[in-house]
Amino acid sequence: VVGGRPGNSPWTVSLRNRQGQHFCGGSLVKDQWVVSALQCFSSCRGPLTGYEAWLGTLFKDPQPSDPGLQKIPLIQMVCGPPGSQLVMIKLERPAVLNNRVALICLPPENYLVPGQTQCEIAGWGETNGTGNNTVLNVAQLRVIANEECNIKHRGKVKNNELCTMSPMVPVGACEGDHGGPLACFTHDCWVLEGIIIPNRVCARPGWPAIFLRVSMYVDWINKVIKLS
Amino acid sequence: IRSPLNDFQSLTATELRHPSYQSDNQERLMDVEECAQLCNQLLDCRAFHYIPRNQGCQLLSWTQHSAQAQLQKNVLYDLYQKKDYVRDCIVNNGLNYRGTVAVTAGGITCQHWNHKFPADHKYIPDSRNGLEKNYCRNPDSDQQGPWCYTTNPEIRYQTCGIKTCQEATCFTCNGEDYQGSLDYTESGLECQRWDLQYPHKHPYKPNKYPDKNLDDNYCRNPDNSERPWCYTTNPLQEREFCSIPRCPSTRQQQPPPKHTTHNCFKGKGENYRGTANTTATGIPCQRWDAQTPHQHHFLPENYECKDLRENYCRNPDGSEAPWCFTSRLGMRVAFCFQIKRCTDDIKVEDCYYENGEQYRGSVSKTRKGIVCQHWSQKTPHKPQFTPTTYPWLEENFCRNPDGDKYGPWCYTTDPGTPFDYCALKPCRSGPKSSNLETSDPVLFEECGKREERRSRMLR
Repeated sequence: VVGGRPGNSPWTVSLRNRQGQHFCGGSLVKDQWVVSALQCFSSCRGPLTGYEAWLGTLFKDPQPSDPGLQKIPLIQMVCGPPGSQLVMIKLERPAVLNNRVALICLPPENYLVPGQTQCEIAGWGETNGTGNNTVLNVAQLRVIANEECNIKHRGKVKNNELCTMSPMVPVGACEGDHGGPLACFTHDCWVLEGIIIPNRVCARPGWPAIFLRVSMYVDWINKVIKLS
Repeated sequence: IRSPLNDFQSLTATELRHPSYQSDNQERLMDVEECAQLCNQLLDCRAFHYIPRNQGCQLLSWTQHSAQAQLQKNVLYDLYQKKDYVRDCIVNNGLNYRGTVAVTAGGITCQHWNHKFPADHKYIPDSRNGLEKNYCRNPDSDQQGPWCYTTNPEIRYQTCGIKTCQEATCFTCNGEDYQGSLDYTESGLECQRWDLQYPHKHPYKPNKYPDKNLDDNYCRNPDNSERPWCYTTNPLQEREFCSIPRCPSTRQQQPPPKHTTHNCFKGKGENYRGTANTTATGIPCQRWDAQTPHQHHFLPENYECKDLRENYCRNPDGSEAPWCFTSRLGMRVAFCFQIKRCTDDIKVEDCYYENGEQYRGSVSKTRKGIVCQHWSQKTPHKPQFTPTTYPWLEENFCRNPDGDKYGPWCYTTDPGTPFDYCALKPCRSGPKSSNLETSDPVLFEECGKREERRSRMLR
């Protein structure tokens, strides 16, 4: 996260490859289910042996003695509906929810986040020298309407995407944050409204960032949980 | 520091049956290393079964190469066989070779060691010298390795030409596929078994890397290094490369052109050969043949089959996608996620209207080509929609019983994929997109709450 600060995001999950290296973020939507971006995985049926979700830590390379760290193997991956760039990952066992690990709420199906809503991104990705690369960083971003976003992006932004305003200083997601959450505070709860997907440039000042709009896929997310 | 298991080649979930074997074969209670030590001490022990569930050890006086012995899958047993009996290569001059080659390098059948004709000789077979049947052996430490008296009266004896484990198998490219039986490093240190965590703790546990052939303590390359290596049994030397010859003409090991992609990538993109040369966020990549701003060991000459040209995104190490070293000092590597993934969706042959609730066609494959599960079957997935309650759920045809807005779907016959959308397209435009709406206030339960940290309370 560029332009963020060390922060607390108990639903943000670090996805680890077989070497234990962080490669993408994710969001805990159910005690055994994580939502992430399809780009992070090689295929919808790829072998997941050795891959893990790490939860409950603020550190990119936590010590084994980290009191809250939960390492849970990934056992199943379900690719989102056509064109969605979404993936759901099942954990081998339910995560233990506590003050370090929590579920993030899902919005109502087709919910439209009002413009100007204050949201935040979280991740262990690159800070481009703006902060501490070894901890979870969080940055605030404000949602804008797709129409406004499309002025700058020349109509490229689709209905299943959502944009945040671009501050004039670099603030935004970067390498290693992909798959992580754009969480918005609504009705006293943090709600997963967006998924971080690759943008052409990290936190480019003057350019709105594009996220995957979760509310388009809530019925699908619930169906996966129900049928798996 | 050296484990007695180093003398054994293991096969998990395997039982070795033999006519003289009785299932009530005495089972001793001990751990697997004690069992290996015991077997090593007994000349007539050639292998052992280890039964992890009850820490049982069964000593065996035969191996898979013994007459009438048969390997069988059995999840309760792990089989360990002495390397000297099952390896088809020799160590040093092959003094301990106990394999079953019985033909000389010139193709002549060996004479049985207990025969004195056509060649008369001084050797008397016993369990100590290992002279058995007419197998090649090296009872006199001949520098050329195992030999035998031949059945040709004109040629008294001849070497069998069994290669050393070092020479027996060469490696191609960077040796990711090497499956030879060399178990010591280039400085002569014995390798640590991959399934042990001492003397060196390491992440390459064989069950975590089933595709890397991490057998016993043989040299392998699970991390896509320049060539095969192993952890050593010397506590002061964590790991070292093994001295294995490179096969000639490694260029032939490039993926066949039909497997390479240029505008998109398949799987993890190991065969991507396109010219994208920036990271997902537009940072230019560093040339593979340069060592600045980042030093690295991915030299193009050591990874010929990986095509590390210019500064193009590649995946030489089995990462999640093509990547590169970046030209920015503060960012060492980054994925090239901007390269599109090749679509693996299969060709569609039918279409549906609206959201496909009325679709009554006979397509029965998912968009990835997986065959649909019959709606009336209960495996591999237990259906929540069945023909009993939804009579239009015929055979394994794609349907949309729950009004899914993404179209007809089915349970799949792949145990890892509970359901998926079908190989169908909307008949006119795309799926009817829902209108986004600002909803009424909703109540959330048990989610989205966290301990907010108040800075004024911090020290």
